[in-house]
Amino acid sequence: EITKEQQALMKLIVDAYNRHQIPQDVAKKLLQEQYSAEENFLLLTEMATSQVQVLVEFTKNIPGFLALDHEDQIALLKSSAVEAMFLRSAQVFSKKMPSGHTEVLEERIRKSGISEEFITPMFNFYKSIGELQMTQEEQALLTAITILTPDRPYVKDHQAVEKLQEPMLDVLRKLCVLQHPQEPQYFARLLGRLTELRTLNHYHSEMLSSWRMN
Amino acid sequence: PASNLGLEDIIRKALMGNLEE
Repeated sequence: EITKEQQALMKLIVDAYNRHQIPQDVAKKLLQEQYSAEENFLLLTEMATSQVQVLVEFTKNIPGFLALDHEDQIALLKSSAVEAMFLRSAQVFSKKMPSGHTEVLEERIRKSGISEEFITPMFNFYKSIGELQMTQEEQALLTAITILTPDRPYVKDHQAVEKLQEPMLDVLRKLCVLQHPQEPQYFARLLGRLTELRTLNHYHSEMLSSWRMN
Repeated sequence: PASNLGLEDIIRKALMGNLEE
């Protein structure tokens, strides 16, 4: 059973997640088909910057986050930004998009100059997230849980972060049981994706340098 | 432009709420 307090927490997180989206004019540019390699690089960079700004705005709404130590706030955001971005991008590939949009996006990423060795695990991740068919609530909570991971580098007060993450994990676990009664492993599968995300994060800086070189 | 900033700079600016700067 989800308590009233948990309902309120969930609503807050989902509302914040939906309210803070990448501006439409930035997103629309991605679907224009004519582009050079240089334009593509600039556009994906602009998109990434916008995603980070949106992520910070979302995170400010997570109850208790702004009360954390300021440097811990930065450490958490810095180490989770890539993972949160992959999670949000995955949504684009798992949602039903207007005909042709997913293909344009996929082609743009494949032609961006990022090496194939990084592209393949990225699309594998998008596929595995797509298979889960997460609801908006699950997506938003999983993002909050990713950001509030206590064992990130340079985080000083692990306990304070854990205190914020635990209620989110609890709500998500209950939600999974309620929404997927036929799949007792669903919650574990969601958490498994977080491990996959960490691997993507690990290779991300390597991926960026190869991209810049190209 | 923000695209010339590093990740930490973008985060710090966004946390302070002065995205326009």
